[in-house]
Amino acid sequence: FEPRIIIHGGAGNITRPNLPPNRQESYKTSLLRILKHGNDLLQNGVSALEAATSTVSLFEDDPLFNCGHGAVFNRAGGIELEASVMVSSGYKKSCAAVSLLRHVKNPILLARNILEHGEQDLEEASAGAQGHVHISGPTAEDLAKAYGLELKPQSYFWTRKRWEEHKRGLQSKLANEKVPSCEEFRGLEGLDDQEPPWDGFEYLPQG
Amino acid sequence: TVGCVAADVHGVICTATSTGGLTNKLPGRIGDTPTVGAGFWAEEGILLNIDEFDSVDSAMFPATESVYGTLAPIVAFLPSVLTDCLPFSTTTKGYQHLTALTEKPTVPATHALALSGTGNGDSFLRVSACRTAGALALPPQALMSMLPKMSLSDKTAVSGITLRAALKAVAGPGGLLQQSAGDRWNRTGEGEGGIIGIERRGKDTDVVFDMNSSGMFRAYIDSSGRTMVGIFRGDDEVVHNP
Repeated sequence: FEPRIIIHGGAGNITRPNLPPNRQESYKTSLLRILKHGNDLLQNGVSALEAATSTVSLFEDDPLFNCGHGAVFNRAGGIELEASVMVSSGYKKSCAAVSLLRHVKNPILLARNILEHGEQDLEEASAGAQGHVHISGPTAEDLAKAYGLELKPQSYFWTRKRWEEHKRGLQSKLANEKVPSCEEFRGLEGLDDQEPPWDGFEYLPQG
Repeated sequence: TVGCVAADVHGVICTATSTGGLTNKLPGRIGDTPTVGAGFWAEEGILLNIDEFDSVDSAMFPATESVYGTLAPIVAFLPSVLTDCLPFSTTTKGYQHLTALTEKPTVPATHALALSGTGNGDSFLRVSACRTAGALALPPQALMSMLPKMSLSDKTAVSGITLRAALKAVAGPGGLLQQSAGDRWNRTGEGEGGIIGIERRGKDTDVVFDMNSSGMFRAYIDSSGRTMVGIFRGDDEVVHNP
């Protein structure tokens, strides 16, 4: 079969006025670099699973995109990551997903590890996913440690662009404060444990 | 959200998706990216349109041939199931020669696809977007689990559309995702998004995408082997020196 690949870096209300030409070029450069990486792997006979997850891990390392380093903030000023992988391997559907990750540098690699090891290591609860499809939160992060994946503090995922989006959207008292540096952001990591500056329902659209 | 759909030399297709979710989401909110069928899907089934793939080597699909006879009786029920279960009607073009399935086919082949979505995740969840698109393009697989409940009286031809058409129906302008936003469309961000995918029918592979939003960051190798990149709707450009 002829190898094929397609990638996306997000969709939404992207218009020319809010994405000037120099930013467009930055995105295209990143997209083409990442596409070439994946295509080169496929052309060299690498599996679709390896090519797709390796390609997405490059997105996760690129601060332009909403995943990994560069992911958006939640209401409480934290970052929670999600990832999934699925393979069309005949009638037995093979997929794995992870969510509510706060420290895994490359969530897609954790999803892949769970996919690959899900039916193994049943004797070791700490290392085996026991065939579960979707694992979240601290248990998923424990599995990441068991698989030897790289963990990072929340501050690693911080980018100024996302922090400003967070503040604009939140329209809370934080919106009037100076944008903190990455160093200063580390001091905010405990924000999740504080009283959230919102009532929990204002996000929901009418209806 | 980011995603990659890749098809390798063995014909396997994989989808991988990763995200930080929605800006200012509530802590603990889970979106479509890790939810099976909503933000991602991959599947392989039996290709039933035997007349279109005379050149396919049946030896390439030994497993397919063995189950082909089992599938033959079920295909008769696809139109009613599809039209009853789906929120919009499907065409019934193609697959017009299924009576031949009562005999052993000479050219069985497989049909595989994988999808990755991006956009307003809550909307993807509400319509189970990727699985819905996959079901449109892979009706035989959709019915396999229903086999015990089916009667065998209807001999109507099978319904089936390409993944490209399925994505248009789900993620394209005016499609299922947009409809799910109702009168909140274009005001709250609900319903906005796009889906990328790869479909393989026999030896033919198609790289597809569609979106109802103004833009989607994307790049791909098209069926002619050209490297393409695009951001806004309809601005896909050929990259001459990738």
